[in-house]
Amino acid sequence: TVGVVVRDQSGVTVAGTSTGGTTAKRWGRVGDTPVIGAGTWADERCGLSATGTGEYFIRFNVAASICREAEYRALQTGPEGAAQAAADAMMDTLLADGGDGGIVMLYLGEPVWAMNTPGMYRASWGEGREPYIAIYD
Amino acid sequence: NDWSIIIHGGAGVIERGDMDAQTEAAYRAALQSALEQGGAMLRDGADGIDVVEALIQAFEDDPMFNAGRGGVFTADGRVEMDASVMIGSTRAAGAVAGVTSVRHPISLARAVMEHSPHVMLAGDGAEGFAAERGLELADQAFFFTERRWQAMESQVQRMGLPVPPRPEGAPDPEPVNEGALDMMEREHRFG
Repeated sequence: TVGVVVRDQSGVTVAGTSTGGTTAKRWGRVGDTPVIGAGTWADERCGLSATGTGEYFIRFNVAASICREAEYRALQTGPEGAAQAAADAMMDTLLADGGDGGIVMLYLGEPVWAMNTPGMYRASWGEGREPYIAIYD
Repeated sequence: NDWSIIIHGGAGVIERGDMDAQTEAAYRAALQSALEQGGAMLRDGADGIDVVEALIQAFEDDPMFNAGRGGVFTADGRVEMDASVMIGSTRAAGAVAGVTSVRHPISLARAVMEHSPHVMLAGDGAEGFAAERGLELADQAFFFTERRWQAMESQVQRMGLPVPPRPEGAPDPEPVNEGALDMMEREHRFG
């Protein structure tokens, strides 16, 4: 699975995800990638792309829930750290239920990622920031 | 507004020891190239939707990633692809599921968003819409990679299922280094 989230100079956030799914899938199995709100989400402030065991991301409506939780936390305690806390909380919830994977997101243009696997191919960059690439924790 | 970009190439139980230096360098180079292409487009004032489509098309063409060419195989030996895209300012969204003959599923997802009243199309219907919109089509051999095929073979044998025939036009079998196979086994769990 691959995912890209950008905020352009007009301030518009766009998220996209694409995948081949899971090896040896049967019966036309579809995971979270094409399910808006599960594997991909974008609103006025937040954009997210996910990768993981799709069934959990669908059942927990992960992408939209994390963005909504980030918004709620930002209203309570300010935007700083709100998105990271929301993402971390959701990944912990997924893990507790047996689901695993990771997410990348932009919240108000700030990069956030969270995963509950030791490795995820990920990278971020932005105006006034240095490019950053990581694969492992 | 300041432009910003974040990308992922999938997740898996990848232990540091699983990936040899050459493979890691190749993945880092692919991520670097995507960042540079996206950053340049955004710096030049491109619309976010154009940047997302362009970068994901590049990933879909890169056989290292589980999307488009290099996608994993189903138990009956096909590459079936899913994609979606969403624009935050309008909540416009498009998605496709289970497509097998479209070179860039992300472009088909965008076409659904921009040229249909729907959000998601699936299977044969999505393929028909792609043909109507004149999207670039490709046969199953185009998406074929040996390492993904062998990963599927070992998975279906573990599931007690028959190994399906190789797709028409696929290259002859070739050896794949075991280490890479193991890693893919883990990768498959995460799409």
